[in-house]
Amino acid sequence: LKAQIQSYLVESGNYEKISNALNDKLLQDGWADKVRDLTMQEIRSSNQANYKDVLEKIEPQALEMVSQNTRDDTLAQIKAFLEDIVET
Amino acid sequence: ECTVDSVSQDILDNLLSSMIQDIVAKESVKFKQLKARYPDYK
Amino acid sequence: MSSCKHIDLVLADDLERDRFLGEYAAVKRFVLRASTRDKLQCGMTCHTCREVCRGATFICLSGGCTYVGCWNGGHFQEHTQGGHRLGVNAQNGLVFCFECVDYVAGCETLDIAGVPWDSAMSKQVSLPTSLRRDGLYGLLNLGSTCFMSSILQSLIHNTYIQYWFLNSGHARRCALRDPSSCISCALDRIISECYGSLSERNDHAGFLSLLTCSWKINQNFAGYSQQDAHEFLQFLLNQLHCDYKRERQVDEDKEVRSSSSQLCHCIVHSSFQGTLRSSIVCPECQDDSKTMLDPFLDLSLDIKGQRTLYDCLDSFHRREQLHDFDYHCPRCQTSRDPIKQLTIERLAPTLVLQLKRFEHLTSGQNVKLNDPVQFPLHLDMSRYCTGGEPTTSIVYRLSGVVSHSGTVNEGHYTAVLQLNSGEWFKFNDSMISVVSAEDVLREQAYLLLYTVEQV
Repeated sequence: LKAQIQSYLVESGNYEKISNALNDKLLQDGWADKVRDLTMQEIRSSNQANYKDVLEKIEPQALEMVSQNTRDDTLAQIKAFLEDIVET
Repeated sequence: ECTVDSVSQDILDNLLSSMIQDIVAKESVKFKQLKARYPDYK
Repeated sequence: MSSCKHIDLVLADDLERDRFLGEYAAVKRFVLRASTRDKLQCGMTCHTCREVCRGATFICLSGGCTYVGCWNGGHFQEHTQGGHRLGVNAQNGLVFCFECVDYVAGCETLDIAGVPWDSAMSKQVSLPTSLRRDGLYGLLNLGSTCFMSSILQSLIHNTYIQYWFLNSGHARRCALRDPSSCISCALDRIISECYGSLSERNDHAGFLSLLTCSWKINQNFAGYSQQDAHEFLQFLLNQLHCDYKRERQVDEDKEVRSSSSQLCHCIVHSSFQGTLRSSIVCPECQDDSKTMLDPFLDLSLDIKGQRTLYDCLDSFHRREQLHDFDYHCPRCQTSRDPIKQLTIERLAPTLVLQLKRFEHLTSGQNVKLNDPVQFPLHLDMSRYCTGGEPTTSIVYRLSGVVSHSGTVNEGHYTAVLQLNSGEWFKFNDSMISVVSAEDVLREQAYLLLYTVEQV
């Protein structure tokens, strides 16, 4: 059911809207720049750039850095689309 | 259980995860690319 | 030698190498060119769990295998147990080796994988120089020419202009073939210098020819005084159109005169022209027989008191009662103040928005408005279209920003543009630097260029 819902979101173009809106919010927050800087610091300090190792360190911090505002707005937008789907 | 809340949360987590992994991928490849071309670049 | 010995093994064998490079080039073209929806459906939905964007998703590069697997669910990792170890990240086109558990870096062969050379050929002729194939080509400031170079860079990296010139859209028809007397030839020369072939004499032959040509046609652009980039854009687009008509004129003498359709098919009008519906409506009986359709190549938006681009567009399209307007309704014969509204009848593939930062006061003084105006990476134009249903969305992606810094007379123009690779670059005359999307959104925009992404 979850896969079907996501597939329907993609088909209707709404998945792209959610993704674009989230991207714009994160850019306004300066989040992407901060994640990029964090990544470069991690790579430089360990002087190695193995993707898996770096990701294990960065991903949890980056998720923490997402503002609650952005989370709430995006969740509200997704739920609104899902309510539509559930009704239909 | 598949509820509107859980699916919404999963979709948001997926999106954030893919954005983070995209940034880390690009930065790690850029670092290695530079290291390969200019071994002692600062 | 790359960072991954597994890919080096593949590339060491001629046959294997050609097959692999062919597959990789096809997947990379899909990643760079496909619409977002196609990418989500075909490249970012895991074939095992059917989840979308569950972390990075990888497209398998083993001969004939079309598997797509996700990172977070470990499904591509599982797939590699069958020996398929290389996958392309569907978001950024980077190659991942699941043996090394790392991205491949430093493999020049992959960077030129788009070139259709097989290994036999590549041993006989030298591959095109990788120098300047990416279009990153600065334009020297030849004396207050930043207003020109910012506009030229914006056109050189416009998908439609780039594609048309690189396919000899002008070169194959022009009778003049002379960059110093034909602006289209000069632009053609600059674009070809940008993407790979350096002119024998010197690097900037194209730009110098375009400068000479512009001065011959419009004296105002000569001299060292600062000019308006927007005016130069209009001049250049008009000139490209005139060159097109000149070529066609020659063709039309030979051919039966083609039916003169309203829409010009030149690269300028087919890329930049939209149509505005200017309606004057009778408040009594809603008669709108005085509606006009006007073509436009760009929209000039007032920014006073506006905080965001949507505020500017809302203000531009707002319905307003006309008071000092001698109006007499042809249907109900009343003369009440009519309502005027501008809506978009037809949108262009490239939308140019000018933020009116330069004000010419009645005192003859010119002042510049430095108010910051927020603009989005994705712009939905559906609500400004005639009869725009709220459900449809017409999404434009920001592809360029021409910024002005300083005062009216002593200012400086720069351009920030997104290249096909998706990265953003700042063009400051002859200096080019990588910038992040955040930096772009902080620019003091004067001209905004949006390219249609999804209807």
